[in-house]
Formats: sequence, structure tokens, C-alpha cells
Amino acid sequence: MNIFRLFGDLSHLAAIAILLLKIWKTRSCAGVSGKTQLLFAVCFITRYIDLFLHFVSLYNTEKVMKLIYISASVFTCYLIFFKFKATYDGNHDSMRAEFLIVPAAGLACLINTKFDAIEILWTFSIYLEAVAILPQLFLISKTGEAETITSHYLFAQGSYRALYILNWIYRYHYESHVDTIAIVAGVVQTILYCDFFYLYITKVVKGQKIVLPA
Amino acid sequence: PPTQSGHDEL
Repeated sequence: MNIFRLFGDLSHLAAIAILLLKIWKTRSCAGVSGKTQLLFAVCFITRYIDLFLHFVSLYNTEKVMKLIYISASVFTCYLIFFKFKATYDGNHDSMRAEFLIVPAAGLACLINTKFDAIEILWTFSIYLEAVAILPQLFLISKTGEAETITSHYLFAQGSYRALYILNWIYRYHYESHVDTIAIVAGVVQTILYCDFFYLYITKVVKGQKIVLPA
Repeated sequence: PPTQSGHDEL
């Protein structure tokens, strides 16, 4: 464990918590893409499938973190599609999730480190996570704005994988560890946030709201 | 050379 990965995981936890708090406190999921949250839930379930296969006691923080990610993302989807369904902005959340899921699944079958079920599910989860934020960014471009709290959520969500890139550099250098598929997908994922990062740094930090076109 | 060991990250 290194500082980059620690802060990356904390940033990821913060993003999940910020979004949950936003929806719970405002009792509304306006401006939130339900499809992105569904895709994240699929990512966690397919990546941490080992939790369901051979359940071992919660003997370490990693198992607890995996359970937190899965339960929090499923609960978020429940809030969006059931509890606060009336506030779900389905018209603007119109990016076709199939256009993300099918290529990720196909690519996972073509490019992977081992052709076995668990490994392909893990690879699918990594590829899907790289593009899972697109429906959310698409929704913001359709509505033309993002609530400040949603911007904080996106900043934390984007920072998590950006910090993981630093973690991978650290591990390559000091532990001579490399996970090529995760690194390539993580770089693609972080690049997708660049435009948002620019808007966040130049606007939200100064107390302004993100309004598109910038 | 760096080794491609298992996936030990979240």
C-alpha cells in the first residue's frame, strides 16, 4: 500500500459518500446519471465476484472496502430508480449504455491476461469502469450545467483513478509491479475527465457554477 | 523487468 493508492481509495469513498449524501439530503437525483451509477454497480459486482464465490470472514479492510463499494453503489441505484424515481432526469440521461457495455465485454474477451471466467469478468469490469462516467458527462452536456455538489462528486471520482496512475508509477518503480490492462484503462478513464477537471479548477474552485458551453 | 502479478488492487 502506498500513499497514492491510499488517497485514491479515500477519494473514491468520498465520491460515493458525496453522491449518496447529495441524493439523500436533497431527496433528489436531479443532475445525476442513473446509467453511470448502474454501470459502476456492475463494475463492482463483476470485479469483486470472489466475495460471493468463496466468502471468507471480513478479516481485512480490503474485503470490507469491496462490500462497502458494492452495497453503496447498489443503494445509490435504489435511491435513483426507486425511492427518488420522480426526480430522475431520464430524458437527459439518454446515452445508450449498451454502446459501452457491449464493446467492453467484447474487448474483455479479446484482450485479457488469462481466458478464464473470473479474469474476463475482472477485465470487463476494468474496461467498463473506464467509460462508465460517460453517461454522466453526457447528461451534464445535455442539461448545460452541473450542481456544485455534483461537481465535487465528479472531481473526487476522477481524482481516484488519477491517483491510481501515480500508484502504478510508484509500484512500477519500487515494486517492479505492473498491471498493463488496469494502467491503460485507467489512463483512458482519467483523460475523459480532463475537460471537466479544467472547468472544475477554473470555475468551481472560485465558487462559480459549471455552466456549458463554457 | 516488472512482473505482471495478480490483481491486488480495488
